[in-house]
Amino acid sequence: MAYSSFLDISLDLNTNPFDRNFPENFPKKEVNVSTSADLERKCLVKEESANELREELNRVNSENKKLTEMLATVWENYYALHHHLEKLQSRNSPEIDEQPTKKRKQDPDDFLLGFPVGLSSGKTDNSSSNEDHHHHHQHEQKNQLLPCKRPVTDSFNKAKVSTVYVPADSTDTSLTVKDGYQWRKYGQKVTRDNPSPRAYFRCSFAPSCPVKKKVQRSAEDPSLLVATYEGTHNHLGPNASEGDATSQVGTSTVTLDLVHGGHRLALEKNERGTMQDVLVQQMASSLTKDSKFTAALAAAISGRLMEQART
Amino acid sequence: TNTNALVDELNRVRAENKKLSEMLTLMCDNYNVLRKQLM
Repeated sequence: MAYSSFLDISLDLNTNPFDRNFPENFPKKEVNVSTSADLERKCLVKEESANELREELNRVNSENKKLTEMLATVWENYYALHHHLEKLQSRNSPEIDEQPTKKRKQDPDDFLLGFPVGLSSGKTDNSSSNEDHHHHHQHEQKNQLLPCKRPVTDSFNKAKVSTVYVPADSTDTSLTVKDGYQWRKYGQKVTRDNPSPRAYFRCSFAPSCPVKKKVQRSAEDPSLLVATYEGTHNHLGPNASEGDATSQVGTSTVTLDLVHGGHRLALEKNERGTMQDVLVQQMASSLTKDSKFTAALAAAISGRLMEQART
Repeated sequence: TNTNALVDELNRVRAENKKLSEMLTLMCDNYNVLRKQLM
C-alpha cells in the first residue's frame, strides 16, 4: 500500500496531444482553429434553439392573451345573465322578502370578481348526493346537469343546492374555499366513496343565515375541491352595497358564491396580478357589447316571462 | 442560462395556458347551463 505512491501506474494514453515527444505531428494552430469552429457551431445551435424558444414563447403568450380575452367575454356574459336571473327571481318571489334582513357594512376588499370554475345549479337533494362523482370536463358535466329538467319556476324557487369545482393545491388539506363569505366550520367526516374527508361549514356572515357548505376533495380529480352550497343567504352578498339590501334578500346567492370562489382561487394560483387587471378592465369597459348575448338574453327573459304568464 | 430561463418561462406560460383553457371550458359550460335554466 505504501508503495503505490511511488509506482508509475499511468497507462500513458497520451491524453495531452501536444506532448513534447511529438510536436511535429500535432500542429497547434490547426487544433485551435477546429476547437473554435466547434464552439462557434455550438453557439449557433444554442442561438437557434433560443430563437425557437422565444418564438414558441411569443406564440403561447399570444394564445394566452386570446384565452384571457375570451374568458373575460364569457365572464361578462355569464355575470350579466346571472344578474338578470337574480332580478327576475327577486321580482317573482316577493314572499322571500319576509325573511329577516341583516344589514352590515361590506368590506370592499371582499368584492373580487371571479369566474365560477364549475357549478351546477338547480339540482335536487337527490342529485347532490352524487356530487362527488361529477367530473369537471365539459361533456361529462353536461351529461349530469342537463338531464335535470325541472320546471323553471321550481328551479328558480328551490335552486338551493349547487356545486362548485375549485382548483386547489393537492398538498393543501385545509378544505378552504374562499368565496367572499365568512364560514364557520362545524364538522368533518370521512365518507365511504372518497378517501378525502368532507368538511361542513355554516355561513357566519349573518347569525340567522341558513346557508351551509360542504367541501371535499374530488375523488376523480384530487386537484379539485368540490364545494356544495345549500340554502339561500338571507343577507347581503359580499359585493352588495347597503342600499341594495332589499333587492338582495331572497335572491339566489348560490351562484354568487360560485362567482367569487373558483376564479379567485385559480388566479391566486396561476396569474395573480396580470390577469385580474385585464379582466377587471375588460369587464368595466364593456358589459353589454356582445350583441349575440344581448339577443340571447332578451329571448331568454321573454321566454321566461311568457312561461310565467301562462302559469 | 438564457436558454434555461426561456424554457422555464415557456413551461410556466404553457401551464397558465392550460389552466385558462380549462377555465374557459368550464365557464362556457356554466354559461350554457344558466342560459338553459332561464329558457
